[in-house]
Amino acid sequence: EYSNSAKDEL
Amino acid sequence: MNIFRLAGDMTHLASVLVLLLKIHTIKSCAGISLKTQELYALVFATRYLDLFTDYISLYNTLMKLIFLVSSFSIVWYIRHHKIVRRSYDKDQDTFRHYFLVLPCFLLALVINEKFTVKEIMWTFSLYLEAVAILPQLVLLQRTRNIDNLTGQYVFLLGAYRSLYILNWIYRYFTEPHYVHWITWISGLVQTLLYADFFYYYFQSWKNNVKLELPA
Repeated sequence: EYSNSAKDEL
Repeated sequence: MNIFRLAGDMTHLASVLVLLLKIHTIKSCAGISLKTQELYALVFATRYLDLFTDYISLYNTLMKLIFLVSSFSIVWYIRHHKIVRRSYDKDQDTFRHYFLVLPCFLLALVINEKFTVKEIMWTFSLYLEAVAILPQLVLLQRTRNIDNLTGQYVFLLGAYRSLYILNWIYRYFTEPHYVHWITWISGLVQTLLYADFFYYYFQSWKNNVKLELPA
């Protein structure tokens, strides 16, 4: 879900 | 991936490579805070726990490996390399960085997006990264003179985080639901910590004088 989109950053 | 984030990652990569280059070529770590390097190694270790479980992209995995290897090898160099370790000024690098680790961990237990081990470790790494530069900034204040590689290192670190803020603004306006207060606030705090260093860095660069930080 959307919260993972912060995880695609280093 | 947007240009701000790519530029931010490249600037971050440049900062660790500048540091590794400095330590490897002149075999000295004068002016470098081991405590900050240890904190950064801990930041990467706790943030990249998903390295082998969640594959996002080759770029993402590659960069994570580079950051992990470089941060741990910098710590190794300063602690164990027979020549480099002699130039480490442990009497000056006295910031009790364990006092940073515990509050960040407790805060991560309280303020996080999900109460899971991985999420708490990830949130902890965000809070820790925000304050990890403090021992280095304190050391620079103490030693007052900054050799230009160390100055460039801190400058690149600050620039990387500033570019990430532009990346978050860009993603906020281009991606629906992209709202991450924890990431944004800790990133902002981190950038603000660099603000005064930036000011003196630009002053010295503009007046073409050696970078001096006020005591």
